Amino acid sequence: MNVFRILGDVSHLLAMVILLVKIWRSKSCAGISGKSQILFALVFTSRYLDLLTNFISIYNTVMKVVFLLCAYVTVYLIYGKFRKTFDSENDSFRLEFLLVPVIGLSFLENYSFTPTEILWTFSIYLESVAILPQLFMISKTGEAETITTHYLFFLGLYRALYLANWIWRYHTENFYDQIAVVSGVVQTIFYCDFFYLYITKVLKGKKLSLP
Amino acid sequence: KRKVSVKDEL
Repeated sequence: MNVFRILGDVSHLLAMVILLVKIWRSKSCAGISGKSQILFALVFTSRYLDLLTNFISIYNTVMKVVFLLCAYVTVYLIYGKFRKTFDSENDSFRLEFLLVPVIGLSFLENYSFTPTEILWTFSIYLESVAILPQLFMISKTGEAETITTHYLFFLGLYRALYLANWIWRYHTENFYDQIAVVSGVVQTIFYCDFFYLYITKVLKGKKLSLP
Repeated sequence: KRKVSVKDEL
């Protein structure tokens, strides 16, 4: 475990906690895409099925359980407790446009044609595009609350740190996982535009709003 | 060659 990996995981956890605290404190999920959060819950569920079959480390198990809990609590807050504040009108990304290609690709391009391996591949591909409904929602409404941009920043930072982690692992352990790396690069690219806006606007104290 | 990856990452 290298420093990029640990910081990446911490950043991922921080992103999820920021989102939960934002919703909880404001008692509102305005501006948050429920569809993206459902996709993340689906990502963790299909990837962490190995919790039941494969023990890797205490750290690994605890983090997986925490990630699953955060994802499901977030979905519950959006579609349950605070559903009246949920902006379903603007959360209009068509999920089938993501799910159909992702399911197709996970059957075509995987390491082994077994149910668990296909589900793992599905989760990797799905994670790389799961944020799109959220980014779509921001581009549709033309703005995002500052706290929502912090959430997106840490989620993007996690991806960037994982890329550094893979470069490190390739050089030190000769380890690489091409499915994860290619999807990770794609996923990180989706955040580039947002990073630019975050640095040029939010960090200078302005609200993120699109022209 | 292809092999099932070691899934120690989150």
